[in-house]
Amino acid sequence: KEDLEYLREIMGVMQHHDAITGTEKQHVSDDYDRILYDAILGGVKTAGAALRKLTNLPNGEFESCLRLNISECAFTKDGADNVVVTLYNPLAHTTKQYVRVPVRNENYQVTDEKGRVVASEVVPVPAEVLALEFRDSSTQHELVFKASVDKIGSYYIKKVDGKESSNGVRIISQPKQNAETYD
Amino acid sequence: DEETVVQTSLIKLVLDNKTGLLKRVEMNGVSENIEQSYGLYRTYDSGAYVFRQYNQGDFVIQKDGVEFTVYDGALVKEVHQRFSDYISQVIRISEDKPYVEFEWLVGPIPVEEDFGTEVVTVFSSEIASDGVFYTDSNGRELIRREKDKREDFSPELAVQPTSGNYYPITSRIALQDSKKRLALLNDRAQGGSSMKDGQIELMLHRRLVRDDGYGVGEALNEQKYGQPMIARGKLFLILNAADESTSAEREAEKEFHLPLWKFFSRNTGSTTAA
Repeated sequence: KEDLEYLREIMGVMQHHDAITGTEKQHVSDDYDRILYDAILGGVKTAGAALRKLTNLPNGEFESCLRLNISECAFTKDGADNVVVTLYNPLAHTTKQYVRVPVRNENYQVTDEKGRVVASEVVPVPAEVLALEFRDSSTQHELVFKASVDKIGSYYIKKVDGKESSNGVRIISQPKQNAETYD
Repeated sequence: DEETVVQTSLIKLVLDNKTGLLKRVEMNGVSENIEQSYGLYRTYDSGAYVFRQYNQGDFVIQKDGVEFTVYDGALVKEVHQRFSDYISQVIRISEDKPYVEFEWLVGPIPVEEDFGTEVVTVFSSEIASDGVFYTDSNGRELIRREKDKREDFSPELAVQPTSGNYYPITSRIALQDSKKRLALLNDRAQGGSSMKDGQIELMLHRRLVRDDGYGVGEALNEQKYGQPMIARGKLFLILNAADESTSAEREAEKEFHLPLWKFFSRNTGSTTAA
């Protein structure tokens, strides 16, 4: 409750018109980042506690990757072998959405809760994103699969030999002639 | 050899190999020539509160020589395009999804000593919109806008003809004629307009050098760790027949603003659940 109350307080601060529109001074923006980050971490703890009860993973870590916006996740950067992705659907109906998980360029198999193989593929992260300063360079690809989630669903990712997987992507067009090769 | 075609069962995209730009979109039974590129406004008096173009002739749009690579998977097809040292994007279509996704990456924007730069993306179609376009009212209903017009008075737009037509876009901007409708959904509040018939523009990122004197007291030049800000975001494009409902836009908007939340754990037991 303490963590949730703090998140509520910070969300209250974020209703200020400067926070909404971005017309705050830089040091205020930096402070908004700081407190919002703290509040989100507390929210993740609460969500983890709930998911440990609601899923069949009573010891699950339920880590949230806050750098997915730059296709980076500390949890998968050293390999996405035997990783469970638990998805929470905030919509009031079942939804099918594509999930992207930063991974190394290896072969993976994704299975759903019933052990059925789910089609997946590995696509490269754009070179311009890889070049971002402060970004860890170990994950240069993203594993993509289509998830169907009612409220909560889990998908299991396992590293496999190339023969077992067909998640490669065909490059059908190279950069134009005389263009700098960036892939 | 003049075109590259990328398609799923619902959407077909055609790229011009010479320019490297998107040139046609086919979806929902409608085909339309849509060219998409980026433009730059060079601004002097722009600040956190206003967008004010310095010289109306300054707008530069990248129309040629865009490098691109296509990644063709069974689930997703991606076109990675590089427009300049600080503008790139991925055009993405996914199997069974009735929208085209544009994931843009802009920054760090270069600036001059006295001039800032504001980056927009421009979608140009042949839809005869006749100066009329629609923008959302704080994410809810759409409001009709008409270029160079106001509902209750005659505006004086000679000094700032572009920014005088800019409106806040918090969820979508659209235009249509009697046959086709083009809508763009965004993931954050931006400014946008339709300066020509069939054309939609959205301002994605700004880096300015002067304060506009309206209160904040700092130039809009956001930095982190001493580096100018790089922004990454998404737009969804939906093209359909004008007489169809806008339900596709509303469905896509839900996925945009309420995506699945992801949590990661190690699988210490069996790979399948009970």
